[in-house]
Amino acid sequence: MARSKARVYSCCALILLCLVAIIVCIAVLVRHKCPDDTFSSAAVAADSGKCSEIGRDILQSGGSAVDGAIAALLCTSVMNPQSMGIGGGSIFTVMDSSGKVNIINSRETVPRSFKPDLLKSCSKTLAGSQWIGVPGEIRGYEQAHRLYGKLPWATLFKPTIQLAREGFPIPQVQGRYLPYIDTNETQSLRKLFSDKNGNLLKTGDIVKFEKLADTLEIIANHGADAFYTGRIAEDLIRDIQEAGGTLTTQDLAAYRVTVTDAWVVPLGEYKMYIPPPPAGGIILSLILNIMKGYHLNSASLVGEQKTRTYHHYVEAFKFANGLKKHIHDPQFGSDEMAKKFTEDSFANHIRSLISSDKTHDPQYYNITPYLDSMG
Amino acid sequence: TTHVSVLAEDGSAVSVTSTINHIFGSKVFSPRTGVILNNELSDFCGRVDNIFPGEQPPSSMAPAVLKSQSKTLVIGSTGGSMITTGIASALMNHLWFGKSLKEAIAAPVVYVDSQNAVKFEPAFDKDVIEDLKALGHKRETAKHFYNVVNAVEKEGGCICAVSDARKLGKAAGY
Repeated sequence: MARSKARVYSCCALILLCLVAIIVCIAVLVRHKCPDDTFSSAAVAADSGKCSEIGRDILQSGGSAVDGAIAALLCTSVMNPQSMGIGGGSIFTVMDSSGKVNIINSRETVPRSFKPDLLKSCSKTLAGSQWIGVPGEIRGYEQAHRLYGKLPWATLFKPTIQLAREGFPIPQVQGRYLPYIDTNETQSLRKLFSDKNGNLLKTGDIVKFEKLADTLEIIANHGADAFYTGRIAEDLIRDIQEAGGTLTTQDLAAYRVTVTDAWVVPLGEYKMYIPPPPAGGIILSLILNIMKGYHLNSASLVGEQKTRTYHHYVEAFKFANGLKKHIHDPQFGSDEMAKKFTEDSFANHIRSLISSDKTHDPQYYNITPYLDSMG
Repeated sequence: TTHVSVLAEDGSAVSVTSTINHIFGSKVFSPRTGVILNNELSDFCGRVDNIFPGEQPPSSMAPAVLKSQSKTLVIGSTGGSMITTGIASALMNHLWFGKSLKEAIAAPVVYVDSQNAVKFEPAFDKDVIEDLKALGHKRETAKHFYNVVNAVEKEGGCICAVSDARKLGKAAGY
């Protein structure tokens, strides 16, 4: 009797086990499969595949989103040195896992002493040492890593230091811009992109940034202060002053990053988080708020509707152009007007000024002509 | 200018735009440190009458994060004054015209310069260009288009990452 009971129990346990196994298999198989060209855990979108991969690898080795971004930016400074680098500045919009969004602003600042009639040179050349702002880039990385970093600071620099030291074939985009520095005024920069015979390198040639690798290695091992104070700062300032610049070691030592809340703009089902002035997010929000009032959908791109949609879009930009003079550093003037730009009521007012069947003369948009920048 | 968009496993996100401003910035190179210096102060041109020590120049940069109940979109653009054009075009095409993120970023843009002249990216709809000219818009030709949008979007557990083909970009994830 007892023996048959035991047999019944073991059969039940076996059936149960099979059931669990089947459920698990179904769960795994049916698990939300993401389409081929998407990812299920994390992703990085940078200017080049190499830098996106370096950012992804940092994420995959336990790095935070900020760690991945910093590593991808450092990589871009050698893959696209014509676009950005540690001699510039950046603006971060960071959302943590709880959904809180902060802005880390490390945009360049005006040095203590600068060419008095600098703005009179606008119509001449925009290259040259007189236009150099105090770079904030590395201070921005330092602050972002301090607030959100998970991996060691030095880890974020390793992939780029290796790239810079070992060299790599000049990518097509970088190669496209090398002729821009093939001038007498840019001999120093030209030398960086020349072979030992003095020929300008071109796409596919191997380029190395050994001096930059040394600088990055010092920053990686000793922190951001190594760039803003001490030997690197002195060397950087000496080179800038030899090029006629006015920056001083005090400017570098005094540079500070600002951390603020993001500005939030409702956009349909979304909340759009953007940096405050002097960034341009408010102009973006004004354009979108004007356009959302036309209740656009895929039909808006069909037939006559398409022309009307783009006419409204162009008119919105004409009004936005006229308002750009109100974007400035809030530490040097009120940003009350700028806040207004993000409000629906302001967008509704501007939309009411847009005629659907004609455009107007410039003064109608109350614009102030300013130089277009391409940076 | 460059833009990097990141979405991590824990749902945190970074949208960061970084620049030395014009192509190779001030074109001043520091041989002792290997650093190429910016020309950011030129962004004050035509915008202000005076500048002050410590002041930051105005910028079109707009690294953005958009959050809804079910979606997160991390987006930003490069290209100086064309930054706003790049992001606005991508967002309208994706959020309102129903295009995929990739199609929305690739959609040809129309740029309104500071003189309110209208410049169309080469593949822009020719009929619309003619119609807009008929409405009185002044059309001009741009030598280059610098707008480059890089974005990452998470919806329903899957992540779409797009780097703009205009700069031969490529995203990566896992």
